[in-house]
Amino acid sequence: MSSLSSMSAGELSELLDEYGIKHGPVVGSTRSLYERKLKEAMA
Amino acid sequence: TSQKHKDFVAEPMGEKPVMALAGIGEALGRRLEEKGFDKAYVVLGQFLVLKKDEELFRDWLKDTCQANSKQQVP
Amino acid sequence: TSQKHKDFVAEPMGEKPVMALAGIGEALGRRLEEKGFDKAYVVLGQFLVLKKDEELFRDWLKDTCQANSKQQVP
Repeated sequence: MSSLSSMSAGELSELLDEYGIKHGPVVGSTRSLYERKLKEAMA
Repeated sequence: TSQKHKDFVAEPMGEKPVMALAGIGEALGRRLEEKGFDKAYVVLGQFLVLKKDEELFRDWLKDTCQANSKQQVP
Repeated sequence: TSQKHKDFVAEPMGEKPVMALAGIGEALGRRLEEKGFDKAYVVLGQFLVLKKDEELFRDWLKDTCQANSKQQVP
């Protein structure tokens, strides 16, 4: 999961789509929110 | 709608501080400022970047300043 | 100011697509859409989150879609 922080915005975006998590663009101010949501979904 | 919110929307947002936002009190405002969201327009920007999705915005607000559901911007 | 920009500011931004923004053509618009910036308001949000700092915004635009200096939003 720590690999999430090393992913590109595009890769995170694809993963969010894969997990069906609604989202906007992955930018500096939204990244941590989406990483947290992905961690929850992957757990 | 609270008087605070009426006051806020009665004139352009301009450079109003984040604490001018209804629902953002001293404690929450301080934490947002610490994270760089010192002006109301920056918080608006975040809402727009979250595609104006209220649930995402609430989640972000909770993450960013441990806001509980009661404390959030209407 | 270009006609495109005049048209853009002549009415509320609403749900206008990112390509409605002056300075954002087909190529740039496509790349922004791929990154999730499909609407003009999302790009506005990013500008606000960057504290309305034009230089930061230009840098971000360049990074995000390899925009050159000429191609950027006025």
